[in-house]
Amino acid sequence: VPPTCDWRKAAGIISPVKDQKNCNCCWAITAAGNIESLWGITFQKSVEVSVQQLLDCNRCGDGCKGGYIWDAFITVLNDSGLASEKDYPFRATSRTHNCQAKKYKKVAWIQDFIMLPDCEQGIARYLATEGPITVTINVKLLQHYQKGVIKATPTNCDPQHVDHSVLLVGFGKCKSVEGRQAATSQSRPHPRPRHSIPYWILKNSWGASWGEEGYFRLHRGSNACGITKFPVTARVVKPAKKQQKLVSCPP
Amino acid sequence: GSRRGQDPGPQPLKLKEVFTLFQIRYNRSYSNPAEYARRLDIFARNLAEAQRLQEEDLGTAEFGVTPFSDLTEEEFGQLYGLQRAAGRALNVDRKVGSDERGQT
Repeated sequence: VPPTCDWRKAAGIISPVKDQKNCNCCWAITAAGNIESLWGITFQKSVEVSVQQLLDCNRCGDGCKGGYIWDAFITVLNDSGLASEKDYPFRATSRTHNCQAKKYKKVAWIQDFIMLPDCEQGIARYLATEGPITVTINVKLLQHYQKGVIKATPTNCDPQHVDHSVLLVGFGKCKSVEGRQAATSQSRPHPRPRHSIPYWILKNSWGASWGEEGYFRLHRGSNACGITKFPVTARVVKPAKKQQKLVSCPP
Repeated sequence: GSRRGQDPGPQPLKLKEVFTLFQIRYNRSYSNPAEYARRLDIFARNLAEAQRLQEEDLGTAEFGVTPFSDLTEEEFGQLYGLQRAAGRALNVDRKVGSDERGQT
């Protein structure tokens, strides 16, 4: 596992941050982001796929009333791929029983999808070697989040109650804030030595003006907000003849 | 403590000013005075909660006013969480769909 990894630094892999607006479709936007990034890595081809297709063709009814990552991947498998965002654009409302998938050419498809082990080291290894993955976290602290690394506790962010899907795009380490540490340890005669905080980089679906340009960071190594509960990813496999992978995660 | 006894008047006004800035920044308007008062109250509670999180957090995170500062925790969870029914979070057995071949 490399010490740092940030897929945003590789050209054409991560699509622009989306805004789900009043539609409860984080699950569809995140699944779409996962497929887009895997297509970029596997085929060096930048694609933006249709989130609206996932909403309209979802087998579980109104896609704007919530859904699960695996429902999105099952829809992609059932529809034999996804149309482009340009052909089948996002409207922030779902039209149940009005699936338009057959009308449009498919620009990306998947072989299957898998759930990864609930271990942060394993997740980091998979992220660095294969590409971004989807995770589902407890959304609670994001209501008040502006920037920085959230170091949550099970008390203020229950890891068993996960209710928001986002795309994991990288990891790294940053220096702790000296002042913050000192404030919590006033009885200490000497200031605590500066230490680094490992973090995950996550892509949200609330627009680029939210958080850190649409992204946020969570502490890595403490199952912050239940990040290890459902690490799921689609699999995009190259034909046997063209197996060699050309893109690796930039540090 | 040293300010005790001084005019407490500006305090609510400051909160209202912050709330007005929030309304302008995020283009919020409310249908009637009662709804405005309710949202102002929620906003004040959320500011207090953000301050508490800021004090407790051991990372580098900054918490404060966001586009969701006029929503209750329940409203926020329903609007931006992925649950299909209010109050029910995702809680399925992790083994479903795992690598245990042969299982549905």
